[in-house]
Amino acid sequence: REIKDKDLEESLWDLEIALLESDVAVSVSEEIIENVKKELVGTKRKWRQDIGALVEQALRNGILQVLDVNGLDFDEIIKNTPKPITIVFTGINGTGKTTTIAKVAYRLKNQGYSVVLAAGDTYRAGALEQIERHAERLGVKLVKHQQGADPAAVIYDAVQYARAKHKDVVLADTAGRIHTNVNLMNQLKKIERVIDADLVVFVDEALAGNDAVERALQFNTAMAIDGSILTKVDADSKGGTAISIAHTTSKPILFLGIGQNYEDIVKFDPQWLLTRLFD
Amino acid sequence: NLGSSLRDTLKKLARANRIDEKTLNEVVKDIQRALLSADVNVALVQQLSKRIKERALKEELSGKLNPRQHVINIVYQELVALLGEPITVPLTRHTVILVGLQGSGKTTTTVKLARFFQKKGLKAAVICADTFRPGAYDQLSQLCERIDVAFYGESENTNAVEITAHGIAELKRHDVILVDTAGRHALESDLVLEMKAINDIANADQRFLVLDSGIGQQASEQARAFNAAIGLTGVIVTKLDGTAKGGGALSAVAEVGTGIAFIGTGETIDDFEKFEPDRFISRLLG
Ligand SMILES: Nc1nc2c(ncn2[C@@H]2O[C@H](COP(=O)(O)OP(=O)(O)OP(=O)(O)O)[C@@H](O)[C@H]2O)c(=O)[nH]1
Ligand SMILES: Nc1nc2c(ncn2[C@@H]2O[C@H](COP(=O)(O)OP(=O)(O)OP(=O)(O)O)[C@@H](O)[C@H]2O)c(=O)[nH]1
Ligand SMILES: [Mg+2]
Ligand SMILES: [Mg+2]
Repeated sequence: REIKDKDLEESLWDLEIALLESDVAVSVSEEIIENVKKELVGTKRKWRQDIGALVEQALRNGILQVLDVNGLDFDEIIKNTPKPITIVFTGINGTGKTTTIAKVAYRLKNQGYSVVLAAGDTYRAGALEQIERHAERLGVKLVKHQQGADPAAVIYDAVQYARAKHKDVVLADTAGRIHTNVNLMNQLKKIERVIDADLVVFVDEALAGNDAVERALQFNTAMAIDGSILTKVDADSKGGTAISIAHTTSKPILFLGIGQNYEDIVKFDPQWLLTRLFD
Repeated sequence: NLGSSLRDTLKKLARANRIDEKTLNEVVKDIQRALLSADVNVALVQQLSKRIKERALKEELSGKLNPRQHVINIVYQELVALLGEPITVPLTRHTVILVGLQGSGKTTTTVKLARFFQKKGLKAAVICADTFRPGAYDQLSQLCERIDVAFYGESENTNAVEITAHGIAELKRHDVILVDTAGRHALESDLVLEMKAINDIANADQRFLVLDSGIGQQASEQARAFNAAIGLTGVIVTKLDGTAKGGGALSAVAEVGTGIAFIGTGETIDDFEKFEPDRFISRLLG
């Protein structure tokens, strides 16, 4: 028998609630659910086939489609891109950029790569001391200028240093900024012009709700995002923000931050998220 | 003064001179969508919708309100009730502790609050009880230096409780002592214990949860946990210079039964305002 609209209503609503409770943005949830509906309405189902199970399976596939974008493998990129590779980290205030850079540096070092950090946050109180401490603990070179310096200049210097000393990867930190601040978003555009970054990584937190969509949109406009990292997943969040960001940027989630220590970073696995959402 | 998108929704009721259930259902669905998009807790939205619908149907339209006005008033009243009264801080000798999730803006807010007291003529002092985050001591001491407010910290000491005890003893001649703590979340049980210990030793009179305005569905649960640990006396909502609607903060105060004292509206020390419910609600529904 053919599946009709109203057969799906209850299951779809339940699943939409599940998405919303997991921090998937309203606009994104609605779009995913709408696609599931389009896919199922008019199709045939066998007698006794549970509509709820059919809908959930279609939803899982729908979400996988959102998450499996442009299959970027971070490790492959690092391996195959000519050195030095420059990676710039962007995002709003407090999402975990600086800590994430330290984690990525730790991971790369353990994989045998040489890493240089660029102290691109030349603005916030204690920013230099924070990244200095990380560089010291990790045993990596930090390129820095005085407070108030032009971030593009610091990052540029770090890349020159990496080239001269044959270092593999430059991880460039930037100051947190709110996307409503035109000057600061223009500053990112300038960094994009001056620095030919191999990867631009957007860092946002799993705790964020609907605003993750607006942030991803604005940051993507200022400095085209190649991939994102979702932090603070360990704060019991279901991780739905990953779906909002992947959907908005059409770019993959590269890693998840799962704690405050250097080892607390894992490659993003879409199946993990599906388990969190549905099991 | 509801946001423009909700005002359009409510136009559906504009021409009616009585509320019919079918239109009301449509309107409530739109209200739900607005609240959910604003990050209000899902369960809370469901409770609110139920109440709004019941009230809209059973409350008699007093002669002068049309159905649209009637529903607007109900939504507004329900949200105001959830927010509670704005929290006002005493201008007497007391100790304040600031707690919250990682990166929410505690350190920056501590100095903003110190400045608030300083402007009121009180002698404020700040204690750095974050022994975990690299550069925490430098960040806080640099900010304090900018407004010439006393700062106490021990950069080599990893015992936050000890530092707090020393600080309290040292800062006897100050009116308001503010204790900045490290970020933590409900599942980090050792950190929750640390927070309790710091609060006990500080004997804090005001215990503020500093919450990022962009927080989603985790807000209620995290606020509940912080409240269970040290008993919150208020919430400070940060980063409202962004585009987040703040429904998480609303959910948090509704869950805990406290109110909002201040809001942070930028990175500089002056980006700090007393909380105003009307402005918050119209932003939430915008
Ligand atoms: N629990 C948890 N905390 C994290 C995670 N990532 C970062 N943090 C914490 O979040 C806080 C902010 O981290 P930062 O690295 O300073 O964030 P940022 O984005 O560089 O901040 P700004 O430069 O000020 O914009 C710190 O207390 C970190 O330890 C994570 O995955 N889990
Ligand atoms: N735009 C904006 N940024 C803010 C606001 N409040 C704090 N910040 C910024 O948010 C980031 C995090 O602030 P912190 O004060 O370091 O946050 P924290 O809660 O002390 O962080 P942890 O100690 O690591 O948990 C910094 O970049 C601050 O400048 C605000 O109201 N608006
Ligand atoms: Mg930083
Ligand atoms: Mg802090």
